[in-house]
Amino acid sequence: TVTEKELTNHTYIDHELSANLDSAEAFEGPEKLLEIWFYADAQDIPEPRGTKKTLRDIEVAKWVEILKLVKCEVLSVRSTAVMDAFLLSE
Amino acid sequence: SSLFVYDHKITLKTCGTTTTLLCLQLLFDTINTELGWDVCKRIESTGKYFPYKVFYSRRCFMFPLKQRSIHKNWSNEVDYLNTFFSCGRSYLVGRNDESNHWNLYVTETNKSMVQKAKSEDPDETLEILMTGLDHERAKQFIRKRGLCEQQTAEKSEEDEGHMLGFNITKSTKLDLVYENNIKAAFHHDAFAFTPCGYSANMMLDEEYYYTLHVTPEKGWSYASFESNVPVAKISQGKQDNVQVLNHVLQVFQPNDFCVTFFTKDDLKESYSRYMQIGEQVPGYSRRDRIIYDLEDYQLLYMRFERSL
Repeated sequence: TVTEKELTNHTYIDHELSANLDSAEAFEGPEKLLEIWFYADAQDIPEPRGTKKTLRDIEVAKWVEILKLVKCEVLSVRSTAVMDAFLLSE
Repeated sequence: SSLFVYDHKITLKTCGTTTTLLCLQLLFDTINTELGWDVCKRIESTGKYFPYKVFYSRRCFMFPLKQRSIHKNWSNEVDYLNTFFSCGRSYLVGRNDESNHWNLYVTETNKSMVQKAKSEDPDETLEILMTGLDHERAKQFIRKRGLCEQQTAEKSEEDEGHMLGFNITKSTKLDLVYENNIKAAFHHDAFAFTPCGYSANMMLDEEYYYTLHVTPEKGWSYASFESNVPVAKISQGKQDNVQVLNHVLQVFQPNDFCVTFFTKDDLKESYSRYMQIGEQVPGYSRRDRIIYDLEDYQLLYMRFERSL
């Protein structure tokens, strides 16, 4: 079950967006779901520059740029040992 | 909307009039630049990318003409995906003459990329897409702002949208969908939108997630639940996906819903249980059950309506 400490453990949070976001035009329910497996497993990731870098090494600012093309903004990010979960606008 | 980033894969789920596929070129260019992955370079002979696997899916839209760009039309989305990926196939799942079918695009698995032996991977994805939410249930996802300002001020790191999202999660018991009998770590992030709506990401055992998105407006109310949590592992065999489905349905009580269940192994007990699901959803009648054999994945699609 969720506890209140979950309210203060964000990896990233955009307070300004959170305060000003208006979703009045978000009329459509059904989502678009895109899943891309670049590799079958994290073990398969190569080391083209001598050290292993993964998708999680891409900084949040880059994801923000990519998501602009989707028309989504990043409200907050929670990270675990193996994944980063972004909560987005819309 | 939500984005989940693992070391080797991403899942992007977006609502409203988002333009999900328009990020593909920048996504591949960014990964190529930042990480130097060859998989993010176009193959010279085909001019396309061939990652391990790509899935793109959506239920048919309620207001397709309000969508933007290629997303107004499924065939345009497929054409666009085919300019990026080799060996893609598209499926229209459900009744072609109904307004609630489901669309899927999937690429052939690039088996040449598997370098190392894998441990048992319980890869499975459950998605429940619900429309016509019970009015009283839908009201739980409408929270007026300004009512918890003092509470918010006391937690200076937090803002009201996240605070209200947290409160909705607690009051609806959406944090209790899974019986966490192995005491796995649980992380949560939720947000209540203005004027209404709710999104939540829940992470279990560091590597699994379930995510919920709700638009409670009367006339086009909708809720989705998507999960890659291996229920048998988390509950130590005390719970199955049928119970998960019934828990979610209790929260929203929709008029109709469709369920998709992907799994890598059709012999799994959870898949077998799902095949027999029709009689185990109180108050609903199953209208469609469709099974696809998608190379190394099995897909089960079902659609239900509230019983008269």
